[in-house]
Amino acid sequence: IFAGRKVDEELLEELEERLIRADIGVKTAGQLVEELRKEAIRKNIKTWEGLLPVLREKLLSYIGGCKGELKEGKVYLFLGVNGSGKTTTIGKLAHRFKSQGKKVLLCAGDTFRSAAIEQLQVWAQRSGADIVYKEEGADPASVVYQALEKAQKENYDVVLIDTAGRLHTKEPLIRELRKIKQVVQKFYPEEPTETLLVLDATIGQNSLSQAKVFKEAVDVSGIVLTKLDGSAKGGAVVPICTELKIPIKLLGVGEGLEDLQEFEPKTFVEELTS
Amino acid sequence: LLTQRFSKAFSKVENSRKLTEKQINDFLREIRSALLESDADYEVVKDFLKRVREKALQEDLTKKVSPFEHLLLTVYEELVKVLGGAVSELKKGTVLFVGLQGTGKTTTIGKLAKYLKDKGFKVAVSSTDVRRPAAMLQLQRLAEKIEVPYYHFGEGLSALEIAKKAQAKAKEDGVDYLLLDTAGRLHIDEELMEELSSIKSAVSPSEVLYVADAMQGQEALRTAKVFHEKVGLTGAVLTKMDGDARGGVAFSLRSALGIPIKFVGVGEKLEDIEPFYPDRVAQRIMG
Ligand SMILES: Nc1nc2c(ncn2[C@@H]2O[C@H](COP(=O)(O)OP(=O)(O)OP(=O)(O)O)[C@@H](O)[C@H]2O)c(=O)[nH]1
Ligand SMILES: Nc1nc2c(ncn2[C@@H]2O[C@H](COP(=O)(O)OP(=O)(O)OP(=O)(O)O)[C@@H](O)[C@H]2O)c(=O)[nH]1
Ligand SMILES: [Mg+2]
Ligand SMILES: [Mg+2]
Repeated sequence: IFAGRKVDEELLEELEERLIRADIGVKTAGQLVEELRKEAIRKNIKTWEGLLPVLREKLLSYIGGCKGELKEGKVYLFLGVNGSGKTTTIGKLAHRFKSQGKKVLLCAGDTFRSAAIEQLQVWAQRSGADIVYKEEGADPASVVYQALEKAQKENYDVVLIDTAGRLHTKEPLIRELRKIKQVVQKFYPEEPTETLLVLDATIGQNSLSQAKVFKEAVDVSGIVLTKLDGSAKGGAVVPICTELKIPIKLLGVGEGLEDLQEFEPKTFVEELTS
Repeated sequence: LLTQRFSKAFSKVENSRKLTEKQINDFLREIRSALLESDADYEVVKDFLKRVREKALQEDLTKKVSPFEHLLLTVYEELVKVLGGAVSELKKGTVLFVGLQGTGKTTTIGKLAKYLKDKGFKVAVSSTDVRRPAAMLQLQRLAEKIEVPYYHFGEGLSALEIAKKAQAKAKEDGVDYLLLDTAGRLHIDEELMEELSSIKSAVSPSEVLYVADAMQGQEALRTAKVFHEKVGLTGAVLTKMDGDARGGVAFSLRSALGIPIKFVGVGEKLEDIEPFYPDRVAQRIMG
């Protein structure tokens, strides 16, 4: 993008703009550009070609520590704000586990939203997983309990728990989420293996607020960043990583069963600065 | 309350009665950070502050008792002016709902159907979302809750075919408003944007409402622009404003595309919709 240009104040300002446009945030972008400015002076870097590797290295140092492998275990709990892609992500992960030869059970923990259960049922069919559900309006904790009972009795390898979308600012809904996690912990003290926060890459600075609150409330073990097949870069995970150190476990790159990828910090940084 | 947020910037200059251009620039830089943190578009913020700065320099701020409070008020008033002037009204006919995935289109249709029905209008809803699992069932369930007719046609029809059939049935039934749902889609998906364009041509909607998530980031305006170029947006609905997202996307849409924000979603229930209040949103954007 800045091919052939020399490093000057104008370039640095435009670079800051690009970083802000990637949703990295004003503070982080400013910090990053300031570090680059100092580095450019120290190392006498005159061109963009010389600066780009330094920029990428710096970004890598910011988020490299947030590369996380999905842990192997029994129960995976999914949470996040409304519309972030939880239900669809469960469908994709179920498909992945099935193709690994695992016996997969889905839990329709969203008992609130219209047709949420039916939506998850379709994903169960598509992925070949089984599903536990109750009537709309049932207590989500009771559906979770029922699913865990079935998983234990019928020897399922993994249980993927869907929950209703909820804004992190709604205290009663956060309490409900805590209760759901406690049901899992009471049933299997070692579980859930993962408490996954599903974040939409098209969201801006509010992502940081979401991550803070959910981490505080239910100790999030990993992030799934969805909708990266769009034009948004998902840069909000940079401040999330530096401030909260939550590992990014998976990326959602489309609406189909196969559209799930690993988080590769190097690739992510290249996308961010391309 | 606005001055609390900018108290750091204020205290730097409170004691200087003589205002320098540098002080104004520094102060506007603080405001720029606040606006960018609210997710308002980078270019929109740049142009906006340029206008505010010109306006500020024209006035003799040294004559004001507290020049920076006055400057802050100027920013607020300009923001309200940009956001305002919209009316929460919908022209009768077919109202098309469009936008990215998961922004709240289907739920918003349920809310607006209830809103219009409560006002005494004859309303019907239909869905052209043949893609998302259980999308049509979702709208059908919402329609049942508020006792509004949901038009359902057979399996295997394309989105375009459903749109045409729904339009014809709405005309036949003599409804005031047909609220038509579409699948969430990416603005960079040429095929799906073309589908949307053909639906628009087929039903000649009275309104095309862009449903935007209040938490959308810096790509919000560029995304909306593509939708606008492809189908011509007549208004926007800002959803999930019951959270703590600052909602800078409202400023971007109104300022750069001139699109009026007609309604605001403030919750998950069918009654959770409000008209758009520019002064409230301006305060929220400024933090
Ligand atoms: N393009 C794209 N769309 C996605 C992705 N993940 C999910 N979606 C779409 O986003 C929309 C919302 O997905 P859901 O899975 O229903 O999201 P959710 O978090 O379960 O929503 P709620 O349960 O209502 O809170 C659907 O249209 C999905 O197809 C992704 O990675 N890319
Ligand atoms: N808190 C809150 N949630 C909302 C609001 N509007 C919609 N939602 C929720 O957001 C999620 C997505 O809503 P949908 O209506 O399915 O979104 P959509 O745009 O139709 O999604 P796609 O069809 O997949 O593109 C659901 O969980 C809704 O309940 C709102 O104003 N506030
Ligand atoms: Mg869901
Ligand atoms: Mg929908």
